[in-house]
Amino acid sequence: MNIFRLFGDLSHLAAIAILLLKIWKTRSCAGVSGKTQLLFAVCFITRYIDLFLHFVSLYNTEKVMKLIYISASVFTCYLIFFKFKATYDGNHDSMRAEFLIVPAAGLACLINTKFDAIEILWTFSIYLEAVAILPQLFLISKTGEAETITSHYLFAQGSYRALYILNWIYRYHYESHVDTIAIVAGVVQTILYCDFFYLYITKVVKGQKIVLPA
Amino acid sequence: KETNAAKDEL
Repeated sequence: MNIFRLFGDLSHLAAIAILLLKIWKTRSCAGVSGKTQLLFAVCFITRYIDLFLHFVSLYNTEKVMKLIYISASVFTCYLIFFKFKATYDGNHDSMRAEFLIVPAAGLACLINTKFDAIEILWTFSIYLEAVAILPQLFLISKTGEAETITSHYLFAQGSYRALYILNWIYRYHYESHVDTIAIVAGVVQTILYCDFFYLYITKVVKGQKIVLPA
Repeated sequence: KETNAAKDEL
């Protein structure tokens, strides 16, 4: 464990918590893409499938973190699609999730390190996570704005994988550890946030709201 | 060295 991965995981936890708080406090999921949250839930379940296969006692924080990620993302989907369904902006959350899931699944079968079920599920989860934020960014471009709290969520969510890139550089240098698939997908994932990061740093930090040129 | 086998990251 290194400082970059630690802060990456903390940033990821913060993002999940910020989104849950936003939906719970405002009792509304306006401006939140339900599809992105569904894709994240799929990512966690396919990536941590080992938790369900051979359930080992929660002896370390990693297992607890995995369970937190899975339960929090499923609970977030429950809030969006059931509890606060009336506030779900289905019209603007219109990016076809199939266009992300099918290519990720296909690519996972073509480019992986081992052709076995668990490895392919893990690879699918890595590829899907790289593009899972697209419906959320698409929704913001359609509505032309993002609530400040949603911007903070996106900033934390984008920072998590950016910090993981630093973690991979660190591990390459000190542990000669290389996970090409995760690195390439992580770089793509972080690049997708670039224009948002620019807007966040130039606007939200100064207290302004993000309004995209309609 | 590819060390994918040990999935030690979240």
